[in-house]
Amino acid sequence: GSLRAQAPGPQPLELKEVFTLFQIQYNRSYSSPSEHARRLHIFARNLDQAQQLQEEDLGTAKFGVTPFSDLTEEEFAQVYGHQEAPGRVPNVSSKVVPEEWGKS
Amino acid sequence: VPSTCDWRKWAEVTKTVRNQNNCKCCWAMAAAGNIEALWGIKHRQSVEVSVQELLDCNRCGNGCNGGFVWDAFITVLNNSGLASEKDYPFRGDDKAQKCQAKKHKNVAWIQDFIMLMDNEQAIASHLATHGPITVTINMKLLQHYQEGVIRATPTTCNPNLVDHSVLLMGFGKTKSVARMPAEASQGGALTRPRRSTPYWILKNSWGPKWGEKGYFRMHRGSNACGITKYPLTARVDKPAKQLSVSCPP
Repeated sequence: GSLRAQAPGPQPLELKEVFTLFQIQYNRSYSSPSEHARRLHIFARNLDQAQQLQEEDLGTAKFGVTPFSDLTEEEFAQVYGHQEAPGRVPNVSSKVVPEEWGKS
Repeated sequence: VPSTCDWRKWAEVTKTVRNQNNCKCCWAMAAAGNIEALWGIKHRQSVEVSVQELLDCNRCGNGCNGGFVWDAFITVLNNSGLASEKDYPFRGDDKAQKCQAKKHKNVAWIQDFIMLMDNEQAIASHLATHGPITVTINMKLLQHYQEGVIRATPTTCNPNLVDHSVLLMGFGKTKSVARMPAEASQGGALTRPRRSTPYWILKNSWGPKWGEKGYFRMHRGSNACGITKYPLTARVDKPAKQLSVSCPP
């Protein structure tokens, strides 16, 4: 199918064209045709997800093509996140709550 | 708590938006940003501190392989401060190098660090009266974010799975948009009325080309993406005038 590009234009752009624009904008190249095809597939899925987020969002946020549009959710989390934070902060004194005042 | 607050407007608060690239060091960049901002506010002097020192001298010694904001503050306390970004620049490579802290002069230091209450009103109050703080959020929605205020729900962004540290710089409200009956009578699409949305202003570490010039906004008042889970900040104070004391005879 075809997807509308981020920039307003008279005609919707084909997915491959949008992907080429993404590659130019963010200077992306891939090692082989198969890798290119895989990234194009991920890119298409991400655009779908961005569109879904756009429909679900209750605020004013805009979702769409970003520098991370050719990464899977797992790759994105692995590259840019830190490990998941623990249940509580180690070796940091607990928060002071008024209820505890006056207790020994 | 004032209705708006934006520490980006404070002259001595560092304006540079860092880029962590492929290095998992958001925790170090958020902590460095916190110290720089507080130093700028308290000392009226702009500084840029070394993120690489936080990576190399971290007690876990795992460089770009992740860490926590509290580890960064512990490193600053252990090293009695931080060198400048200029003297000890960011490399962002995968291997942690030997700690070079002793080779360089410290340009900023902290007295302590604290975790604030998990309450957005308390966080706003502290932010408005002391300066920017670090928070750790679920970054899932940021992969596709371009601009505007993210209003997440626990379903779209689990507040318990937080994995990205950023710097909370301020807060505000969007302007409310009224329904425009003239547009409807002319056959145009009816603009949905929109109430003003309270938001947080957050500074990311993915470079100035990402989001809103490196920043993003999230809804305030709904614990969006777990923003209240780990609100941490260093304490940067000017040394108090030491009162002379003498031991009672």
